[in-house]
This record gives sequence, structure tokens and C-alpha cells, in this order.
Amino acid sequence: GQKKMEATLKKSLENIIPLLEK
Amino acid sequence: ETKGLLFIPDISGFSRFVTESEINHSRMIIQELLELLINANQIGLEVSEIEGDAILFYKFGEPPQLKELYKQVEKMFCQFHKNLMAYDRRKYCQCKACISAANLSLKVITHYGEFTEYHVKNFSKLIGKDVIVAHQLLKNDIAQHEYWLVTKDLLHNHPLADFTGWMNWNDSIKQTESGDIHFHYTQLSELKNEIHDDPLPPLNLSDKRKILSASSLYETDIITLFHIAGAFEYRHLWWEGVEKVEEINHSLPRVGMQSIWTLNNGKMLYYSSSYSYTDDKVEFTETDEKGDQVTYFTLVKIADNKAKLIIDVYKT
Repeated sequence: GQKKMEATLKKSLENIIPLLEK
Repeated sequence: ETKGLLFIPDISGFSRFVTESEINHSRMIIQELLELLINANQIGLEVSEIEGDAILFYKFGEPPQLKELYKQVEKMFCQFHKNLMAYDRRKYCQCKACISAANLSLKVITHYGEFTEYHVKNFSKLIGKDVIVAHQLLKNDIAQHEYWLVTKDLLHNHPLADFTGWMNWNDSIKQTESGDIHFHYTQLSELKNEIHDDPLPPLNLSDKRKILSASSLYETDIITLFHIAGAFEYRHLWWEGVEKVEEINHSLPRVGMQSIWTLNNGKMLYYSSSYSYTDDKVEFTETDEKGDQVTYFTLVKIADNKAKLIIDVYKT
């Protein structure tokens, strides 16, 4: 569970990048 | 009936120098304040129309007692400033419109005279010389912008009264095409000393443990990053597992705003529980409805076009 949650949070942070370009 | 009370609260004070993007925020602030003024109505006033930053209220019939009218003015004035104080302490946005909102002021024009209502399709309008007089009274030589103005026609030969220790009536005359309009006015600013903002709820992490932490660097300025990360409206676009976010109570982000998140395993309510801002660092937290989970966001300015976002999740 812990590793999966960390990976999900990291992926969330990556998802911000395309939004900044808009 | 052709005689009645005209009651116009008018908001002023927004800088004319707010930029195009900030106009949107000043419009939202004014909209919130106008709704608050309408909801504060306790003497059966009807809304004729919203006129920019003012509301034209009316009520046909005999004029209300002056004390009753003062209580109405006092309620609107106090709720108006309480809302602004609360927004000033809780606001996320640091644009010129949001910062200068704390300096907005409210004046109230009250007049009694002849007017009538007419209807065009579903719209009703007021017409009559005294409607024009009431609007002309908005433009006067009174130096300050926070006052209650009462015309002689509204007094109906009743004497003026001081309803508070600080109340101090002044007399003046406005020259109009309909003749000289005699009026009295008293400043209201003293009322602000009696308004106290509700304290911010304390953020308590002492019963919680950090269970998750992640950070990322972005090639952007801290404000742009904050606009994306801080607003609930964009959350479903980047937070994994969030399908929809419905904001509940505020159009402009602030501490206390709530939202319901539709997650892939159900719905959760989150509210903004704290916020602090400096040019180099922005911190804010979001707490779930039960207070079991706190998400702590820290944004740090690394350079003009580089910013870091750290997310720490705490659980009871």
C-alpha cells in the first residue's frame, strides 16, 4: 500500500506539468 | 400605492487601476457583497434592480420608523464589513483586487417619495421623480464614503435621533432640477469597531503522523504553480483518482472553502484549513470532513521561473 500511494502522489505531481503549459 | 421608501446601499472603493485579469476578481467580490446585502434585508424591502455596485430597494407604504431603518442600515453595514474582514484574513489570492477589497466602503441613501412600478415582459422597473432624486443623492459633496443619508422627506417632520453614542448628524442640501433636496447624514465608520472577525480554526498536526511525502520541481513561477495546485477547480485534472470536484461555498478561494471530491471509491468532503503567503513561500492545508487527514502543500520559489511543490499527507 505505501509504495503504491507514493507512486500515485508522484504521478499526480507529474500531471501538473501539462496544465502549466496551457 | 404611489408613495414609498427608496433604499440604496452603494459600494465604493475599488481601485480604478486593477488590471483586466483582476477585474474578474473584483466582480466576484462585489457579487458576493451584493448577495449579502440582499440577504440582510429584514424590513420587507423589495429589490428593484442591481445597478453596478449598488442595489435599488423599495417599499411602498408609510415610511418605517427611523430606528427600524437604522437597525437595517446597521445590519447591512456590519455584515458587509465582517465579510470583508473575514475575506482579508482568509483569502488565497494576492491580486490587487483581492488585497484592496478590505478598503471597500458602503454608504446608504434613504429617501421617501412618489414613484410607481411598471412592467416590461418579466422585468419590473421603478419610475418617478423621487427615483431620480435618490440617485442624484448618490453624487454629493460628503467627504467620506461610509455614511447613512436620510432625506427630510423621509423624516416626515419627525425629529432626528442619535441611536448610538457616536452618532452625529450633519445637514446639507442637494440642488436638483426638482428643487433643493434637504438631507441629513451621519458617518457609520465607528460601527467597524464593534465588528469582530471569527478566529481562524487552528491547524492541529500534533495528533497526526506524516504518512506520505513527495515533491517536484516545475519550470514556472510560484504564482502560476499556486493557481493550478491551490484551486479546487483544477484538482480533478491532476490528482490521481479524483474524477470530479464540486465547490460548495465560495467562488474565490479562501480558508474555509469546501469541496466534494468524487473519487473512484466514493465521495469525500475536503475544506481548506490553513494558508500562509510570502513572495518566496506559499503554504496551505486541506483537511477531510472528519479531521483525520491533512494534506500539507508547500510551494517554494527557487528562481523567477522555477518553483517546487511539496505535498505531505498526515493522518491521525
